[in-house]
Amino acid sequence: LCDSLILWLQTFNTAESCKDVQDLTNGVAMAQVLHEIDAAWFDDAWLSRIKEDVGDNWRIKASNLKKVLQGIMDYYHEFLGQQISEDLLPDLSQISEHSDPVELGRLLQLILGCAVNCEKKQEHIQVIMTLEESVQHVVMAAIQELMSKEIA
Amino acid sequence: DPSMKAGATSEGVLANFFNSLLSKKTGSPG
Repeated sequence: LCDSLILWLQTFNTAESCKDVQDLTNGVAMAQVLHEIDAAWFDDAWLSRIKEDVGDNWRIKASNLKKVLQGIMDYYHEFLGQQISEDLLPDLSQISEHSDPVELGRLLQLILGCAVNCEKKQEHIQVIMTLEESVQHVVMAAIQELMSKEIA
Repeated sequence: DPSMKAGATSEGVLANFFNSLLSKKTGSPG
């Protein structure tokens, strides 16, 4: 899941590199993707709260990831009218402290959910349809899992 | 060729899924 969703993430024009798990554990690239998905919701003020020069400081990583997840949860709740099932919530400490790809995959899955439900979803879905077929299958399964656990 | 048929089916499944997603109403409560 994580590897395929990283390939999807690379279709966005993020200033921060998102080549592998390590690149993503500080939350910066993910925040930039969210800003690209919905710049009105994840606006400049929201983005400015994400610290960019993180280095290996896991506390700052954790703080960034917390803001990213909170932003996503607010988006699901207030914009999409949904609540995220607890089964789908990632353990952020596993990402910030251990670069855990399973937990990172869960966080990327929630970002995917924002992309395919936002007002520009057509654009995002069309990009997904250009990805390699094996990646599309993983993305489809990830969306189906999100849909199966939707709480209105 | 069965492998080509399987490929076509797989592509069809993906196309059906993403097209149905495109036609789904955006989840905004307004």
